[in-house]
Order: sequence, then C-alpha cells, then structure tokens
Amino acid sequence: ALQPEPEPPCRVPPGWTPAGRVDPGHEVQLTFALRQRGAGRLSQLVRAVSDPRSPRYGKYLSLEQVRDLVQPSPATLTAVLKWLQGYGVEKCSSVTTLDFLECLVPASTAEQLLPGAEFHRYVKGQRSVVRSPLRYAVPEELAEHVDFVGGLHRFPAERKVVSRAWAKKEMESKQHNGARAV
Amino acid sequence: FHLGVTPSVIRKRYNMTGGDVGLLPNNSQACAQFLEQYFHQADVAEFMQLFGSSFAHRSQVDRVIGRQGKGKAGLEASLDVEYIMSTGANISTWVFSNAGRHESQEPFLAWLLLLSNMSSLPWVHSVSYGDDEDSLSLAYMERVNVEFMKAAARGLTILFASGDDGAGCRRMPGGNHTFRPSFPASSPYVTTVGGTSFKNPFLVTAEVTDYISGGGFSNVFPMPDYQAAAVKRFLRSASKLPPSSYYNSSGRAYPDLSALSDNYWVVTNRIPLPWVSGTSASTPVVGGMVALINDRRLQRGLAPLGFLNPALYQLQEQGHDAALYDVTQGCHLSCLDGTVQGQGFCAGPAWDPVTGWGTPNFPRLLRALLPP
Repeated sequence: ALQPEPEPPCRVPPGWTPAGRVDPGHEVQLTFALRQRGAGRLSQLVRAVSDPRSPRYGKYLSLEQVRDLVQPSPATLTAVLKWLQGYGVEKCSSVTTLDFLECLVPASTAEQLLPGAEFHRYVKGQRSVVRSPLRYAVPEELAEHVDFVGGLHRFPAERKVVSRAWAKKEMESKQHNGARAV
Repeated sequence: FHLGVTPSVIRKRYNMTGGDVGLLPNNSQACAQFLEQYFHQADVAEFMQLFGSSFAHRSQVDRVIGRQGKGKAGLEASLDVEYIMSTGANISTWVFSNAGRHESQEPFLAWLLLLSNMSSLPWVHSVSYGDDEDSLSLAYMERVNVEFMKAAARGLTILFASGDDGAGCRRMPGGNHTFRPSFPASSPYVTTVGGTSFKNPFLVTAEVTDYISGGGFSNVFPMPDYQAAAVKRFLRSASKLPPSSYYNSSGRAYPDLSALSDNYWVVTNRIPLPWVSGTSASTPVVGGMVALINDRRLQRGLAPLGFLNPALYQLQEQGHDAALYDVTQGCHLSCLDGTVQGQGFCAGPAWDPVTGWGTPNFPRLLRALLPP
C-alpha cells in the first residue's frame, strides 16, 4: 500500500482531547479526491481568461466545460468504484466535475479500505471530530487514481479574528515564552 | 474623528460615495468561514440600522448554503457578513455555512466540493481560513490549488485572508527559525488580502501596516509570472530584509493587496463589539469592492473580473498607480529570536510582503478595471 499523504507527521492540534476509538459500526465520512486530467491545459486556460492583455480575457468556462476538461479518466473511475464496491461501500455521492467522491462508511470498513488508519474521537469544548492519528495508505494499484482522502487527518480551522486585547495578550505570552526559549 | 472602524469609516477612507452601491439584481457575492459558526440575520439588521444609514444597503443575507443552527452567533461569521455587505452594498449576499457538519467532515473540503457541484455561484468569494503550509500534505495543497484553478477558469474571484501571525515562525529540527507561510494564502490562484491600521487610530488618515498582517513566500508553490517583476523589485530595493535563510525568495509571494484590519465594530448576538481585528476583517471589505466593480462591468456587458491577480499586478505598468494607496510604513511580526527580534518584512514602495500593492482607492480602482 502507498501513502498519498506521507508528510507532515500527524499531530493533534492543541486543545483537542482524545476521547477514544469510535465503534466499528460508527459511520465516518470519507472524501476521495480522484486524480484529474487536464491540469496543464487548465493552467493555460486560466492564464488566457485572466490576463487583460489576452484576446480570451473574460471568456470564462461553465462548470460543465470545466468538467469536460478535468474529469477523471474512465480507468480511474472504474478502479475506484470497483475498489469501494469490493468492500461493500455504496453510500457515495459525486460532484458535477466527477473528481470528488463523498462516502459514508462504517469505521471498521474504512480501516480495512485504508490500511493504517484508526478512527478516534476528539473533543474540544462543544465540538467533536473523528480523525485518524495514524497515517493511512491506499492499495498500490489505487495510488495513481487517488490524490488524497479527506476526513482523516486535518482538524477544523481555529479562530482567525482577534480582539486587539487578545492579540496583545498572545503576543506578550509568546514574547515571554520566546524570551525563555532564546 | 472616529472611535473604531465602521462602514462609514471604511467608505470614507476608500472614497466610496453614497452612489457606490450595487444596482444589478443578478450580481452576487459570498463569504465563507470554516469555524463552524453561525451568523444571525437579526445581527445584520441591527448592524445596518446602527452603521448603514449613509448608503443604500440590504439588511438580510439572501441565501445560506449549508446549515444555520440556533446557536450563538460567532464573531468571525458576523464580521464577514456585515463588512462584505458594507462595501458590497446592496448586492445579493450568500453565506456558506458549515456549522453542524458530520464529525469526520472537513468543512473547507466540503466547501470545495460545493464549488464543483453548483453551476450557479456568486462571482466573488471572501474566505477566512488558513493553515500553516507545513501542517498540510503536498498532495492536499496541490489538489486544492487545482480546485482554485477550476474556479478561476469559471471567472470566480476567490479572496483569502493572509493570516494574523505576520510572517509566522517555525523552529526547524536543528533549532533554527524560519518564517511560516500560510495556505491557501500562498496559492498562486487566489487573491490574498493583508491588513493595515490607521496611522492615527482616531482619524481617517494614512494607513500603516498592521503588525499581524500575514505575508511572505511559499515553500510549496513557485513564484507565478504575473508577480515576478514586482517581487524582484522589492527584493532588490528593500532597505532592510530578514536573513535569506528565513524565507524562500523564489516562492509565491503574498499578500497581493490589503485593507484595514484593526479595530472594527461588529454586532454579534445583538451586542455591538469594538476592537475586533484580523485579516478576516480586511478580506470581506475587499470582496465587497470587487463585487461592486463587477456590478459596473456587468452593467456594461463586460465579463466579471474573475481571477484578479494578473490585472492587479499590471495596474502599475498601465499607469494606474493611484488605484491603490501604497502603504510604505511599518512591518509585521515574526520570530522572537536574537536574529530577527520579532520582526518579519517591512512595507516598501509598490508591492511588499506585508501589504501587497496597498489598499484600494475605490474610484481609481474602478476606473482602472472598467475600460472606457
């Protein structure tokens, strides 16, 4: 099996407390980012429609035209669907561009599907997430068809807006810690 | 004289008049933040009642994509909505809300799937979300980057906050420090918005950098052609630069432009709150202005602006220097160590890694992006 996301090392962001492994039957939502086609062509197109000096400036594509450009190859779609069906995974939905697949999967099945993954619950205040603290892999023959699988490693974003007072306090505590580190 | 940033302070500073409001019914703008927070329509109505008297505006969000629960409103969600509707005044506004997600769902990824599944979307998206590049996998960032290319090909303008940790700081395994770029701010296919403050906090005057304004150079994405000349000019002419070991000078440099990010008034859970700061504030301000320029372009039968950066970086060479107020004073945060002593980059003439090209001078920016 190969790891689509071998780095960076898994880490649980500060503030999230492990609350144990989820039950084998607990459904997890996995998002498969399927390998697209046409990225090079897409890059040229973006340049053409975004540069005011270009004769194609402003001649944008519809979602369906973008789909025709990037949708995964039949080989990718077939390989991924066969793989999922092999594990009885059927509750999936796709998107117009066909390059993402969102599936609801029992945790035990997901751990077989993605060797190495282990689904644990983490809580922070009112919020709770299910993530894998261990790296996942996909079978070697699938690695060329899947860019990554979402729902395993990335935790929800943290607060971005600060009240100035809060920022100053943060700064002071960083300075204090920083000074000690130096 | 003012006691903090309100819509009229923003509109005054960026020379927006009462006539600078949306007129086209089929124009629209959106904001998205991924803190799983709610905004309240009642807060928006109260905000506009308190601060919206000087310009025609809407007092309600037109569409919520995703779930809006009954919980308390969040500061970030309220801020996003209230300020995109202040500069993008009287323009139909959508909110992508991901409160109440599935436990193993990634809200930001869910938003990207929505973009790939909705053929009719607002032309402008203001997004407050960012992570350290080094906390994300290469496979993930490269694929998300392609998602932004897909959006750009469709003519969507996607604006990201540049982050609130200045240049950031990371301690490397050997103990040395380097700056810490943020993603998606470092994607070459989005427009990244930094932050400024008023030089005199109580007067509508010149702007200086906000010391929290995120900025720097990507360690993942190479510098795109559209910004090479501007960034090289900065690196050549800057009077003071951090040691080159702290950053990757061949990476995608950001932010691209800025707006005020300090000391905002926000109404959340019916309470007017002062002193709210962050590039999560400056981003919707720019987003609303871009939507307003789209409004004028669409009225003329022109296409919306789409991916903004190539046009933005050409403004100066086309003689539209006045389209942005150049911010040349101030620096931003970085590593607290004996070498850089907490200071990252400093602002300079034209483009710089703290404020980009500077802050929008609306009438001149409109003139530059609306051909005669």
